[in-house]
Amino acid sequence: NALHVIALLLLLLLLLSCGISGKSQVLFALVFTTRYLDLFTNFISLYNTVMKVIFLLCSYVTVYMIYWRFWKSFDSENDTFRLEFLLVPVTGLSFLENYSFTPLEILWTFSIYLESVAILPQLFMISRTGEAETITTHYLFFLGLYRALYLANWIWRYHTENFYDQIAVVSGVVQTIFYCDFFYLYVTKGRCQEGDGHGIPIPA
Amino acid sequence: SAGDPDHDEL
Repeated sequence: NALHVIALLLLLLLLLSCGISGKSQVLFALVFTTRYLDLFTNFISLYNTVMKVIFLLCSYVTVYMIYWRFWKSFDSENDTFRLEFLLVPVTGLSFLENYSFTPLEILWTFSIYLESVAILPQLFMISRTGEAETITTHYLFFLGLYRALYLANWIWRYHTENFYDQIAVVSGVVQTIFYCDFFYLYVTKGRCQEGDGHGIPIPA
Repeated sequence: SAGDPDHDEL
């Protein structure tokens, strides 16, 4: 979670420049909204509540900054991923494959599936622009690192509690796979390109 | 699943 917050803070810094996909940020705001409805149904712990509120605040502030406060620096020509291509399958799958057919559970499942693909508009955008600003690459790196640590967490919990959440694990693996392509570019290209400060060239 | 802290992703 700390890494996720770092990624969010990096993202807020990033808003002063363009290169961020507003659509991905809208999807993340939707992910946290549909997942954290249990804030109103059952209190778990102060930490749990505080972290959820931080995630919700950051994601909505981010969307506001992109589309209103810094709308001039928003590169909408390249942020053209069709969200319906993500929302329709994710909605359908959350009705088909879930743990129980109740509103809260379906919304939770929807948010888990949506989180897996929420970064795609961002990856699509940097492939269109052909390069990613250095801070964008750091943002994606921390987000990817947070995902990778979840894999380690699931392995750890499986060996200690002999439990795993199938829907969360499968969708988390899918999400991490999307980052692997980026990680490869980050490691191979990031080093040599770092000098000229123009970020990493992303082949289409 | 939703609201289950022990077995849920944040």
